[in-house]
Amino acid sequence: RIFKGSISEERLDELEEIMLKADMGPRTAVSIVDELREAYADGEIKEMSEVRDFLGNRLVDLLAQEENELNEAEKPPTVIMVAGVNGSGKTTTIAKLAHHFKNNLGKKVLLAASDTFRAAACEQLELWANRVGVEIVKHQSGADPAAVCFDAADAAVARGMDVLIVDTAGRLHTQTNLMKELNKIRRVVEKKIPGAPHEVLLVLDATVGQNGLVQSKEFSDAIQVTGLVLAKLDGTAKGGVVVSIKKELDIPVKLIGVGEKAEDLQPFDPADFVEALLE
Amino acid sequence: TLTESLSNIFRNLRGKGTISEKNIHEVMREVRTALLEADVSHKVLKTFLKDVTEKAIGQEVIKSIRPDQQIIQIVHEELVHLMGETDTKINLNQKRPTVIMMAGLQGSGKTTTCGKLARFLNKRQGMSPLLVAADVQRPAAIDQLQIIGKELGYPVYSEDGGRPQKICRRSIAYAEEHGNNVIIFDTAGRLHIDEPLMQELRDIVRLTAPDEIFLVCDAMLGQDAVNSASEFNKQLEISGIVFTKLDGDARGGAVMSIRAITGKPVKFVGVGEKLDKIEEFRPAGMADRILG
Ligand SMILES: Nc1nc2c(ncn2[C@@H]2O[C@H](COP(=O)(O)OP(=O)(O)OP(=O)(O)O)[C@@H](O)[C@H]2O)c(=O)[nH]1
Ligand SMILES: Nc1nc2c(ncn2[C@@H]2O[C@H](COP(=O)(O)OP(=O)(O)OP(=O)(O)O)[C@@H](O)[C@H]2O)c(=O)[nH]1
Ligand SMILES: [Mg+2]
Ligand SMILES: [Mg+2]
Repeated sequence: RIFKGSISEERLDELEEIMLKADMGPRTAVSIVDELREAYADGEIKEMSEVRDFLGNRLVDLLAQEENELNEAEKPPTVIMVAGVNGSGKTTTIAKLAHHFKNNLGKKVLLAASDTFRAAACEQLELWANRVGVEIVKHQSGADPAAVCFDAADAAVARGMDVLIVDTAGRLHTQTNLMKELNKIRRVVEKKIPGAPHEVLLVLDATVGQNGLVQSKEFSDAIQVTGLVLAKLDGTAKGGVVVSIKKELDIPVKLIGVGEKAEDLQPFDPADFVEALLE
Repeated sequence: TLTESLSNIFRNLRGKGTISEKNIHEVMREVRTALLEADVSHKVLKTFLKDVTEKAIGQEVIKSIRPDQQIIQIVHEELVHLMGETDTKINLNQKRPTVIMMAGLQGSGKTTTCGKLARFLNKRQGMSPLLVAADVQRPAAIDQLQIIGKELGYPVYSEDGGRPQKICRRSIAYAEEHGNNVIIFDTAGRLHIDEPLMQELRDIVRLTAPDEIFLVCDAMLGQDAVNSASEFNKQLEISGIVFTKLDGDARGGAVMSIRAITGKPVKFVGVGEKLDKIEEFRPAGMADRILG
């Protein structure tokens, strides 16, 4: 057999640095570097020049998901709940989703303004609803968010809506009472509409570091997150924490936010994402 | 925790005989992993760990009874030293109302911090604040600031249409006419790579000569923190940094990274959504948090 010498540790260090800078986190980066070393030793990688491609393919396999589409209800309305920490991009993401369903797919969309806490949260969502051309259910500021959902679910059924999207207030997963509130909102929706919520999206800011993993775990424990939206990917942050999230929690990225306009939402493409991550 | 993993490493090393300088490097890998998990910038860590290693070797840590504790102590000292002296003073303008401009990435907490800072300056230093709604992009941004102003009982200057540059510039005359001695500009969130929007901030600086330019950053930022912060600093010459959402459990390594990269003082931290949730920055407390 051909002697090929040992793997270039220097090259592995370079690749580890790329992964670290992309927010993949030290443990995930090291475990992937170990996999590369092993693949080289086993002859799976024949030349050092193949290492980066192997890495790219490995990351794509990790991130790839059979069901990358948004879940749809068997009979309408499909209910999508959107949650996440403060300022991550939830309300804007909902505007983009509403625009997509209404203006690209011709669906009837209703928004539930369940952020009754933050200053001008309802006004913000209402302005978006008008801009995009969809209906909205909202209560007074300070109202019970679960009550808003309750009414919105009734309205969605009564008005024959195809999609109901629920906006929730930003909250930190360390705020136990607010995580309980989120769970209550989910249960209200479950009771009112069979099979709901059909999709529970956690919006992550692409600039988030390792706390993104903790957020995903805590939010998922509270409301069973079915997919991530990685917002603000139009910046310079790579959002590599989603690799650890997929690896450890098996939660896939379904959508990416690439700007502040209604059109700036795209389906998640693992190959594009990995290419940007490794450059 | 880092303390546990270091003491484990040294227990194993002692078991094998004497500890050498090579072992120090092994230990530094462990420190590196812990700080990377805390979101400290990979680039900042290279220099930081080199300094810590030199100190550890210089202090003959390998001869000490508890080398693990001594290393943690050195790391902690170096972290506190890097965080800098407490500097939470606001530059007051003696000739006209003091102008403070808030800037930063989308969703970092600028609008909320404007309200908090106004309240802080009013309650603590008896100042009379004017809030300026210079975010004309985001839907209901002006409403948001007006609701905050109303809740606190401070006036909000806004215009119905008009560019942020002009709004900021005209707010100074308004403040002078109404006896407000501190003006706080709430600007729209923007990407550091958005050239026209960064130009807009530079215009505001040129037209109003702010006494303070605060970069408002989310405490949960990861490795990209150094990129955005250094670009904002380069283009605006920021005078201080505010970190928000420190009431969460993000370790806050970005605080260390941004402080190291910009050399600018961290003046305040946001510790909750309510408008009284702002505190002056304490370097030692932050070092403890990052070390976990
Ligand atoms: N560049 C960019 N900005 C975005 C994106 N998504 C959201 N934003 C901006 O991020 C900021 C916060 O967005 P929101 O939609 O208000 O975030 P949120 O999660 O609803 O915030 P809270 O309700 O306060 O927790 C706004 O300035 C948005 O325009 C994105 O994909 N790219
Ligand atoms: N828990 C917590 N939430 C905060 C803190 N500071 C701000 N927030 C929340 O973070 C979210 C974003 O705050 P904003 O003040 O709207 O942020 P912004 O930077 O003005 O956003 P843009 O104008 O869209 O760029 C809101 O939900 C705030 O209530 C903080 O210190 N702790
Ligand atoms: Mg919102
Ligand atoms: Mg704002």
